[in-house]
Amino acid sequence: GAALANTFRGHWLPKVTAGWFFRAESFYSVARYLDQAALEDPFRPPPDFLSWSHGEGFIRFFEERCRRQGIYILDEPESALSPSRQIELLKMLQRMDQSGTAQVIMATHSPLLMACPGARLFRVSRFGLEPADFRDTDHFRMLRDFSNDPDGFLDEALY
Amino acid sequence: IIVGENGTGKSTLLEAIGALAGYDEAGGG
Repeated sequence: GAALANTFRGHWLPKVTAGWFFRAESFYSVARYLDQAALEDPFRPPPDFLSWSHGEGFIRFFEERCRRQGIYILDEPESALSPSRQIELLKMLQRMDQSGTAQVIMATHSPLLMACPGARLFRVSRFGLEPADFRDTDHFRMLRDFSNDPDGFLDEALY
Repeated sequence: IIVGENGTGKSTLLEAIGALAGYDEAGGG
């Protein structure tokens, strides 16, 4: 922290008074809560609607907490999110970006979340931080190779 | 957005940034 303070300078005006540090557990708790709430709903809608409704509920939950001006730190949010919910999170991030009042700093292994339009991506390694394009990350390349040829990819990976 | 292998210190970096912003761990301001 002390070393970072010499490197970073925080600029915000007016002072940031709102924001959240979301760990993976936070997302997991929300997802589990919404799953449970849906199961206990006596007027449970059919499955297709349920999945749509879940995504909406998830996003509503976070939008409510991320609507205010602030800095939001998300640590690997994908750990609790299905691909379709990751898309919902991307939509929310885009709306936060367009609002111009919030900044999100996120660590992720998800190629979907890395592709967030307008985001600046940095790859961290033992050599430090460097700007990167999501298409150049190991995560994206591995997923692309797997998608292009699952059997061949697995043969090689497990050899 | 920060990407990297496990063990490269992503979470530590986020915690340090959060501390600079005055956040408690997993909490809000």
